[in-house]
Amino acid sequence: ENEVQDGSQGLLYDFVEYIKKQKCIPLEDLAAEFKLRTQDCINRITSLEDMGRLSGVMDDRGKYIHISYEEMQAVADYIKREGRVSIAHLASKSNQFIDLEP
Amino acid sequence: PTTKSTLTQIPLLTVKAGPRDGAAWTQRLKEEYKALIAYTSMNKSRDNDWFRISAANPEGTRWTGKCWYVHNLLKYEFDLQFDIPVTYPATAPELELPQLDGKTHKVRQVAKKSSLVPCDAVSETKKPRFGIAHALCLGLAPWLAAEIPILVDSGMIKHKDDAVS
Amino acid sequence: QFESAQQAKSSIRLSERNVVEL
Repeated sequence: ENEVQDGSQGLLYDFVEYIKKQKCIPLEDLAAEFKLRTQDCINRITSLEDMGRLSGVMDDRGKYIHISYEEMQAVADYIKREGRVSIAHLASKSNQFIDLEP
Repeated sequence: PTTKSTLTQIPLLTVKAGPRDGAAWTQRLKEEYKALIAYTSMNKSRDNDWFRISAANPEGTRWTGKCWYVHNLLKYEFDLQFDIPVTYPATAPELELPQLDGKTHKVRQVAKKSSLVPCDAVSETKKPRFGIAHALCLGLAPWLAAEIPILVDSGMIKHKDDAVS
Repeated sequence: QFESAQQAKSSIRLSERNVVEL
């Protein structure tokens, strides 16, 4: 938040855009790219998500996966259409709705 | 369960030979590499890569590399080394993480013990059929999953970002 | 062969845990 206040929008903008471009990125690589500690990277992603600037999932294998609202909407629509869906099946379908390549 | 299912997919070894058995050892080494390739490919297909073996000496008796474990989204990486004992495969190699050595006596023992798990847990007959890949899968992987969170949470090991500062 | 197997890229797939969180 304080980075937004002191107006270093540029850096945050680059940070968000970089994540969106990489789509699925090891947190360690992201930290190296922006010369941050990995933990600071995690905190920054969390606060950007809280601010609605970023959306996605933290993967416990140490990665962040950016998921656009459109992709989330596609998954939500699929669940609504199916009504009842197994997690395993939804995982394989989600890999169709969500692009993980840069 | 995943460990067990992975283990059954790592090819068993057939040549019962140790480092002093000449041509038979060469055959054994080929099988060791085949099993390591199978295990590595399986890990990658599950996006669960966790070790790199960088080099073995020409005799295939001294191996070095790295292994890592992600805890709370942070990656902890360790040097890995092990020697193939002359009595192999009757006795298992001791997988060592030198950076964890001296942390506590317990860790050292457990670190060493981790390689014995496959043989302790495995019947006499199967022992020679298991190789380096099996020791990594059944010994070191579960050991990292059990011990690293404790060592991190107790402050015994620090993330590399913190170690620097 | 082992070296190239280790250099290969891991397959990137959403895990079931990712989907639960999503």
